[in-house]
Amino acid sequence: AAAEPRCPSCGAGAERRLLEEAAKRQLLEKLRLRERPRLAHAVPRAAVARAVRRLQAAGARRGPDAEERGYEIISFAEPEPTSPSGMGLQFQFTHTQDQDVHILQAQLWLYLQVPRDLVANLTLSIFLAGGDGDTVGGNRMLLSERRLSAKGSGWRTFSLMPALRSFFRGERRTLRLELESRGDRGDVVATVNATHSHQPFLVAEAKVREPGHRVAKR
Amino acid sequence: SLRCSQNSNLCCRKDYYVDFRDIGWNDWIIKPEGYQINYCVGQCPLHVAGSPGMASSFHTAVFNLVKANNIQASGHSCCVPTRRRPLSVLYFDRNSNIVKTDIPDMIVDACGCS
Repeated sequence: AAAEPRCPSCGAGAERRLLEEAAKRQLLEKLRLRERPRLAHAVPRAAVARAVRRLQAAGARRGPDAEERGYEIISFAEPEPTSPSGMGLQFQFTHTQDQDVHILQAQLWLYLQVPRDLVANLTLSIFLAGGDGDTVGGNRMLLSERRLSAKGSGWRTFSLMPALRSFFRGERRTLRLELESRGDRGDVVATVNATHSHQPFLVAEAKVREPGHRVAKR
Repeated sequence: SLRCSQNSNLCCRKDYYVDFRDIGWNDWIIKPEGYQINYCVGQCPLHVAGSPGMASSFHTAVFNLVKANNIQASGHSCCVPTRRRPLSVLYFDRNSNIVKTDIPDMIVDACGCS
């Protein structure tokens, strides 16, 4: 921008505006975003801090690889209003159509609320609910089932691989999970505390092959 | 690599830090608080053509060619980035998910003459 002659410091202002616009354009282009995201809903700082600590603990470091870009994504659960069991979780994802997404790992973090006086084992099952494709028994597919010793409430993690891999290849943007917990005596003993302070979240690690990077098949 | 200063117009790296608060993007970019949008600027006269900010074999090769072929200022050499580094970003996407990724070749570290 031509610096206005009568105002020597304007040149600095013009350069500053130019560079800030260049920085915005460069960031959106490199993050493959059409425009800056307008957040659907605010995420409590405590939930962000806890989730970022998990990412650091995972310590999955990757060198920048032009062929495939590494991503880690943390998605916070929203209550699933239509859940028959009342323990349904819903996650929203978006990825641009031409991106070839490979999920390397996906873990669900749940804060299980177990009655204090209860000392028993329980089985927690996680189903992929709704949607088309690979469903077993009605419209849901078992993703993970684990026997837990119910030693009080606390955070538990559940791996959702390899079943979730096909989810991300599909068009679907909404992941619906159904949870069921059964005690040894058949009663429901654990509930998921989905309040903001213990919002369940999903941590996924992915590699994305950028379009146009065709590896020559030899 | 040379950092730009007042008393030289030779090819150098100009540093500029963009703070995301200044552009109102700190609500969706969690980390970092900003980044260096450095750029390369300055002259590349023939006697420094091919030099990435310090003497190097490539520069010698180019210089010998210029002398041997008595090349006038027909072609010219440009001041370009010769080394870049990645930027690690943590941000909210439009579904309020947190995404962490390393953007390769995002920050210009060194400039030199092509």
